[in-house]
Amino acid sequence: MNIFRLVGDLSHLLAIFVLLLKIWKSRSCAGVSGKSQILFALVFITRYLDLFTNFISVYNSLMKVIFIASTVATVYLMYIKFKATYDSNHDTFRIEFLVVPVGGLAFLVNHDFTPLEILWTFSIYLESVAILPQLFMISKTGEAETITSHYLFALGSYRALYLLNWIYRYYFEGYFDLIAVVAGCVQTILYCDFFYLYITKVMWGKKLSLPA
Amino acid sequence: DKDTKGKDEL
Repeated sequence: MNIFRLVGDLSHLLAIFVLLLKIWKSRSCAGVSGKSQILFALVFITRYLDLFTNFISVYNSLMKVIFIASTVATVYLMYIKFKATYDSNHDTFRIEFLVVPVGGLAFLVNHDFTPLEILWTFSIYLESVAILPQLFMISKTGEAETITSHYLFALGSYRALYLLNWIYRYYFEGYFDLIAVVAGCVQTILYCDFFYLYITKVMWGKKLSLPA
Repeated sequence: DKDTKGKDEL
């Protein structure tokens, strides 16, 4: 464990709970893409299948349980409890256009052709594009609530911090995983446009609105 | 290039 990965995991945890609290407190999921949340739930479920078979540490197992539970809870709040506030008219990204190619790529490019490894690879590739429905929804509505932009900032920062973690681990531990690094770069690059808007607008107390 | 400790990252 290193500081980059720890801060990254905490930033990830913060993002998930900021979103969960926003939906719970405001009893509304307006402006939030349910499709992205479904993809994130799929990412965690396919990645943490080794939760019971491969014990790494208490921290690792605890975080896996929290990530799965909180994301499933978010999907539940969006599609069942506060379904009436779900903005399906703007959440129209065809996620099958993400899941199918990612699934195919996981079969073709992986470290080991075993079910668990292919599912892990699928999860890594899927996570890199899972935010697209959310970013697409914001581009359609033209704006995002400030709390939603804080959620996105924390979520985007987590994988950017993981990139620093991989640089650290490469030099100090000789650890390198090309699949995770490439997917992590793609994932972080997708946030660049948002990071620019967040830093130039939200940081100065303005609302995040995309240039029309 | 695989990490011997298996999947130790979240």
